[in-house]
Amino acid sequence: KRLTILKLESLWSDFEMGLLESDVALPVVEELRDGVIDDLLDKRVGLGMHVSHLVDKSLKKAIDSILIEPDIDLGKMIVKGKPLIIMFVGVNGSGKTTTIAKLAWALKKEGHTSMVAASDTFRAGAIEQLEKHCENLGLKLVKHKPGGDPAAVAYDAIEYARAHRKDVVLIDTAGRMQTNVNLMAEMEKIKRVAKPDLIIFVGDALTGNDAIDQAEKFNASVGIDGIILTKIDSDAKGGAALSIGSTIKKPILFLATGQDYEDLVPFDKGWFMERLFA
Amino acid sequence: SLSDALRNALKKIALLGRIDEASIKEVVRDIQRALLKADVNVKLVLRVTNNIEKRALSEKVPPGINPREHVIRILYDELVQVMGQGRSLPLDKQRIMLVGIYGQGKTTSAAKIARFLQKKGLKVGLVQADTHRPGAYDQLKQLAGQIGASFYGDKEEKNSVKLVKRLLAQTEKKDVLIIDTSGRHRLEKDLIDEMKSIAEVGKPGERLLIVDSTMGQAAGEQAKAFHEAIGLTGVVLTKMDGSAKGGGALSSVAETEAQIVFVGTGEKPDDIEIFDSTRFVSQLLG
Ligand SMILES: Nc1nc2c(ncn2[C@@H]2O[C@H](COP(=O)(O)OP(=O)(O)OP(=O)(O)O)[C@@H](O)[C@H]2O)c(=O)[nH]1
Ligand SMILES: Nc1nc2c(ncn2[C@@H]2O[C@H](COP(=O)(O)OP(=O)(O)OP(=O)(O)O)[C@@H](O)[C@H]2O)c(=O)[nH]1
Ligand SMILES: [Mg+2]
Ligand SMILES: [Mg+2]
Repeated sequence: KRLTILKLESLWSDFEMGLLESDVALPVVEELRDGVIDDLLDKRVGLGMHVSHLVDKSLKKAIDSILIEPDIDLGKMIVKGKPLIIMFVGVNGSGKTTTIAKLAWALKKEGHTSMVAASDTFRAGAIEQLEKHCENLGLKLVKHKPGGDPAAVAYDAIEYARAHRKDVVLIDTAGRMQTNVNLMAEMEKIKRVAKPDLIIFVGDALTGNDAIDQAEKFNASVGIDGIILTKIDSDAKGGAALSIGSTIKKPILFLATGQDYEDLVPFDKGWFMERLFA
Repeated sequence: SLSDALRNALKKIALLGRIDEASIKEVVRDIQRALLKADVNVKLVLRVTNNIEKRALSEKVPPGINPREHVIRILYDELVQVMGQGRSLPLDKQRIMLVGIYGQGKTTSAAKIARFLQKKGLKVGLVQADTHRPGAYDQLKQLAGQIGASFYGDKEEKNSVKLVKRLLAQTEKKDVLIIDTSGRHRLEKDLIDEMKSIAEVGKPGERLLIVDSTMGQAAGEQAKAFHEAIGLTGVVLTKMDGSAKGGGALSSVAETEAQIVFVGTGEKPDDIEIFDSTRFVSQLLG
């Protein structure tokens, strides 16, 4: 017999609940539903075949095709004599500054020299926070006075990197709401001046549906090359990875899993799928 | 104010002139979509919409009211019931402790609440009890400087419980003391214990959970854990100047019975508002 839309929809509602509770944004859940129903509608079901198992398989296939395999290898991108410029962006409190420190540590362990640009010139204690991290990791920090021009800080850092043959420049920017037109324009200016090789969006895994709007607007504004999702250790199911990944079709490069410099792991599709369906 | 989707769904009832099962089911489905997109907890959405459906079909439409208005009233009523009316902080001597997950806005809110109470004529001191985050001391000290509030901290002390005990002994002349603590989440047993110890030593009359309005489905469980640890007296909802609807706030209230005290609407010390339940619900649905 063939699968009907009624049968599929009734089975789908359990899967839908699970996805929503794992923080996959509603529009993405609906997209997955359409994909699964498309895939299975009118399909012949043999005796003994469990339809819910078919839905499960189809869903996993759909998710697997949404998640882009991380194809950026930072180490391989480093060209001797020319600093690799990486700019970090995202909304307030998502974990940009801490993630920069972790990435610098990972690069250091692989034998690459990195330095940091304190382009968050607005928030209280932002420069001091970076100073502490750079002190811990033995990294050069380029900073201006608080209230200074973020683009100018990035520019100076890149000049320094060229003069001192640093492999990587990590540009820390201030958190900003994707709906704040002035701050989005400020971010675009930093990009114009710094001409980064990579722009990485740092997203909080605890984020719900707003992840879609964040990803869309940041991508439309400066273009995102890769995503790092933070606070995975807070037991966030991480559905935001799917929301963001499917919205802007960019790879998730790393997951941040805690407070320490070690807490940064390369994104693994299989691990993620297992966690989402746990 | 309702989103276009909801307004369209309700049009059918307006045109029908009455509420029948088919039309209310359609409206309920659209309400569910709106609430889910606003990050309201999935099970809470089902509970609320089941109530709405039952009431819409069983309660008589009051005379002179369009059945469409009747449904809207039930919708608002159900959500405001879950949300609560909010509460105000007493404009009096008090100790306030701020807790919450990493990066949600505790330190910034400490300065905002301090500024708010200063404008009411109270002398406020900010107590820096985050011994974990690099730059935490400087961040709160600079904010205190910006608003002219007293600042108590110690860059060297690594034990936050000892620190709070010692700092509170130096703060006699202040009406209000706001204790800013480190970020933490419910799975970190040692940090939850630290939070309990700080509360035991600091004895704050107000224990406020800071909740980021962009939080998704995790909000309820996290709030519950904080509540079970130290007993929350209020919630502060932050980053409402963005596009997030703050649906996680419903769970934070539903799971803890703590009311929302303030709403953060920006990064500066003045960016704080008193919570308005009806306005919140209309933003949720808008
Ligand atoms: N548990 C946990 N906490 C994290 C993680 N990443 C960052 N944090 C914490 O989240 C808080 C905010 O991190 P920051 O690095 O300051 O975030 P940010 O995006 O730079 O913040 P703004 O510059 O203010 O926008 C800090 O307390 C960090 O220690 C993570 O992967 N897990
Ligand atoms: N736009 C906006 N930003 C906010 C609001 N509240 C806080 N922020 C920003 O959110 C980021 C994190 O705020 P913090 O006050 O450092 O958060 P926290 O909870 O103390 O962080 P931890 O101590 O690391 O756990 C900062 O960039 C703040 O400026 C708000 O209401 N609106
Ligand atoms: Mg930062
Ligand atoms: Mg803080």
